[in-house]
Amino acid sequence: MLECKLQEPKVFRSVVEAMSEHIKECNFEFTREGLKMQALDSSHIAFTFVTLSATWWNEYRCDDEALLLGVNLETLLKILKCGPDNSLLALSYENDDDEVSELKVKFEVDRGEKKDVAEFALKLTHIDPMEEEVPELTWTNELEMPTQELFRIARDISLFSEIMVLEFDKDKLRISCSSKESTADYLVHPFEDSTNASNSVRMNIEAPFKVSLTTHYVLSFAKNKNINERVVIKMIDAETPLMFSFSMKEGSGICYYIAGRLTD
Amino acid sequence: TPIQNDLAEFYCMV
Repeated sequence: MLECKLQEPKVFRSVVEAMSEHIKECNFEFTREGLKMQALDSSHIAFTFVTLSATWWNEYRCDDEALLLGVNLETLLKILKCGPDNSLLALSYENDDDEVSELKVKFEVDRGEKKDVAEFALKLTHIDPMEEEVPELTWTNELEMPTQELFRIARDISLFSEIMVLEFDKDKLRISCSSKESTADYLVHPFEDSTNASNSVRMNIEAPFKVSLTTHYVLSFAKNKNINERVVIKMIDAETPLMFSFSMKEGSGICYYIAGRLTD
Repeated sequence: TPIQNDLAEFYCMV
């Protein structure tokens, strides 16, 4: 038996929307600690890892040790788009061998003594569990900046090139691209905004390095401004995947690992 | 053009 409720369906929709940028379907792993979703995109460029802890939900109950539900993200997103922002979202699942396995999605809107209700059932599919495990890495470099700023730069670069080059230095980040017709060059410096800390850029780069990334992926990560207006990028070097993270309350959040492009 | 690294390979290696 599984039941979880959320008063902000918009946030869950944003999470599913972010995942569906790269992944068609994935296993939702419900445990007593909360919900975890992880998947590698078909091009093996980005690994998406989402945690929504039990305390992140307004109500959360999972009686099973671990419940693995294979979900088509596109269909789930369609359902979530039907939910009004002022509704209470409820996800539920009952283990019943006799019936088709499905995840129930319900939206309730308070109307005084009564409630308006919309109910959906999402048919589940079997997906082989992932074999890859995210290794524990000791990140030596870190950068924190406004998500909107990363989005703006990635969107601009995407107009010119499929590849963006990030050069992390001790006191600056250079983001650039070049094509046959033009080049673009952005410089981002650490800065503290005393009136609005969320505008600040902080960097702690111990070992400067340069990495090329696929622009489209960085742009899609930066769409997560609804999740967190700040993005934290953790790195080691050009050979190790970079981590882009957007944290939420109660130890929850979305985290991406992205592989760089290497020059032979 | 730089070659795209394969994330699956990276995680299998570690």
